[in-house]
Amino acid sequence: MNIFRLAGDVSHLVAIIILLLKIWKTRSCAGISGKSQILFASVFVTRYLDLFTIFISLYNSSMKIIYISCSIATVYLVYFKFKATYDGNHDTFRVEFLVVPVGGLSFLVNHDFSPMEILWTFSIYLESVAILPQLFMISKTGEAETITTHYLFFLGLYRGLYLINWIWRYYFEGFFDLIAIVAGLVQTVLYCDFFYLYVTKVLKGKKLSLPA
Amino acid sequence: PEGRKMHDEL
Repeated sequence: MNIFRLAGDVSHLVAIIILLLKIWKTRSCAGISGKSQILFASVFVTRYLDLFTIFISLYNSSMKIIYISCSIATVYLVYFKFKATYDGNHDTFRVEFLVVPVGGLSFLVNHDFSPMEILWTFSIYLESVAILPQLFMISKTGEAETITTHYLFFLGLYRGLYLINWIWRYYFEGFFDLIAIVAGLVQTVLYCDFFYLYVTKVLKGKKLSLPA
Repeated sequence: PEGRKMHDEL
């Protein structure tokens, strides 16, 4: 465990909590893509099945349980508790265009052709593109609430920090996991455009809105 | 090799 990995995990947690709190405090999930949230919940559930098979550390297991519970709670808030505020008309990304190719790829390119390993690979690939419905929704409505942009910032920061963590681990431990690294790179790149807008607009106190 | 398959990251 190095500082970049820890900081990455923490910003991931911060992102998840920001989103939960935003929905809970405003009693509304307007502007949030329920589809992205379902994808993230699927990512956690398929990846953390190893909670039942191996024990790595108390930290590892507790974080996994927190991530899974929070992501399922978010889906519940969007689709059940605050469903009336869910902006389904703008959440029109076709998720099957992500899930089907990602599913196929995880069968073809993996470390080991076993059910657990294929599910892990599926979750890694799926996570890298799971934010697309949310970004698509923002591009459709042309704007995002500032708190939503903070959520996206921490989510992107998490992946960026993981990239540094992998460079670190490669140099100091000789460890590298090509599947995670390539997927992590893709994931980080998807946030670049957003990062640019975040720095040039949101951090200067303006609302994130896209030119018409 | 055994460690290779253990995913210790989140």
